[in-house]
Amino acid sequence: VIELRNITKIYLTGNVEFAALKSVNLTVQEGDFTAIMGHSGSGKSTCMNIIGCLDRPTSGEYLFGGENVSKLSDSQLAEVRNKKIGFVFQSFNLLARTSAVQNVELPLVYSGAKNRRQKAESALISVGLAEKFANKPNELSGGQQQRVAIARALVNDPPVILADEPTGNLDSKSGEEIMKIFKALNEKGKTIVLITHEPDIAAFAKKRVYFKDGEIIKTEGE
Amino acid sequence: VIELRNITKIYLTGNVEFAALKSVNLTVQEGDFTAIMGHSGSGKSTCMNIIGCLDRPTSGEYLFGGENVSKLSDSQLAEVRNKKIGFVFQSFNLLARTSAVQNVELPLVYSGAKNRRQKAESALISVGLAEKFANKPNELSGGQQQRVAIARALVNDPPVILADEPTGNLDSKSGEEIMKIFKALNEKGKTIVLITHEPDIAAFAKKRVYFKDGEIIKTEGE
Ligand SMILES: Nc1ncnc2c1ncn2[C@@H]1O[C@H](COP(=O)(O)OP(=O)(O)OP(=O)(O)O)[C@@H](O)[C@H]1O
Ligand SMILES: Nc1ncnc2c1ncn2[C@@H]1O[C@H](COP(=O)(O)OP(=O)(O)OP(=O)(O)O)[C@@H](O)[C@H]1O
Ligand SMILES: [Mg+2]
Ligand SMILES: [Mg+2]
Repeated sequence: VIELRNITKIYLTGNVEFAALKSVNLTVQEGDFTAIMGHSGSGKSTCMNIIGCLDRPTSGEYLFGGENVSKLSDSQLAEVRNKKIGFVFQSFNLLARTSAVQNVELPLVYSGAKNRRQKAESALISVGLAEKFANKPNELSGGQQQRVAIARALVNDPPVILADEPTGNLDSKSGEEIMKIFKALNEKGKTIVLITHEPDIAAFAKKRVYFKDGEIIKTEGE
Repeated sequence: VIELRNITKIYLTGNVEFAALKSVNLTVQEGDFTAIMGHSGSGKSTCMNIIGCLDRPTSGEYLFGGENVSKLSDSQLAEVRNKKIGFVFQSFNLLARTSAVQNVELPLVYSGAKNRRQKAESALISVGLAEKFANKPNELSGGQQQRVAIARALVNDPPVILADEPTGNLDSKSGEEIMKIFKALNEKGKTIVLITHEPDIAAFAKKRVYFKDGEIIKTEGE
């Protein structure tokens, strides 16, 4: 469902070029559970942002569901992002002046779904935030904000879930509870790609891909 | 150097009261290296923000360097924060439109120090970011932003370092490099208080304090 072919991403800072991704090839099949690992700055988030149709590569091809993403219009891309992909950002990206439950409702507003409030509340309950529906992001702890971002990514029941360091701010018990949710979703057939630097979290995945300096240097697992 | 006596912090969300800290007592001696641990939402950051003079308790006394912080004026508090405390925020708190090196220079600007550029650059080199002086926060990876925040907290050579989850976005190698810096500073006599949910990171500390639901339930180590 996800196929990266010779994906390169070059950033320009001032007039200095920096290759964050160098001809990356990666395939994720439907129903896979893949963990992406690697040092800080090795290109994991850059790769995930391209997979999530949030950024375009400098060169190379990206096929999502068999379709070449570069051929899709902006509104088609927005449709793919809203209906097919749940994205958990490394920096959460919650709306600041909006309550937790309204943040989680947002994907349902865009997709025109019914029973938004009820679905948003049950997503928040599933990540352990039953008491925090009304809190705005700055009235939540770091790990609570992260869990709101996870609830928001899952509420629309997307077939593909992309999570960038979803447990970075969580203690091991809260982190394990999130991983159990991901595991259950994967057993129901969802495709999951997860970036993590924690080996115990990566151990929940079926496949592990290692990045170093913008390249994939190793792949483990089926 | 840090003494919390019956510190309570109550937040109001809408008209619901929530006690994030309930009569917390904690002493940190000069030269201590203390790790604060506990579940997501247990009150760690709330406690750290009070210790760092960034927030005031609802009740209780806080003595910093033997002085009651509530008796200090705003400008005296700003002086304590700038000269005596290096603070690493859980959410980094970097200036968005400013380069990495300018972000690290900021505490030196406030304290009127000499050789600011040189000191800021060597702080960034010590956290592994020699190639990233000119990058703005949105041109850096999550772990790189975190390391800029660490460099900024250390550049003024403060006697007390408060770090809230400083390795949350770092792979184990980068995380270990940061902990070695903290350990070396502690061996030079700096007082360090660190929040972490990772046991291997807490293992670098000499003392461990466990929070649960706004209270300290256990303390380990000398
Ligand atoms: N401004 C606020 N208004 C209301 N509640 C708040 C506010 N700030 C924090 N809280 C609540 O206080 C509790 C403690 O928050 P705190 O940020 O100290 O937790 P923490 O231990 O640092 O958690 P984490 O490990 O997730 O960062 C949480 O339940 C949080 O929702
Ligand atoms: N907009 C940008 N302009 C310039 N360089 C960038 C930009 N975005 C990212 N980079 C650089 O690209 C490299 C890869 O960044 P990326 O965010 O993908 O790393 P990462 O593997 O996710 O790291 P982390 O584990 O710290 O989150 C880094 O060296 C970073 O500085
Ligand atoms: Mg990243
Ligand atoms: Mg916190």
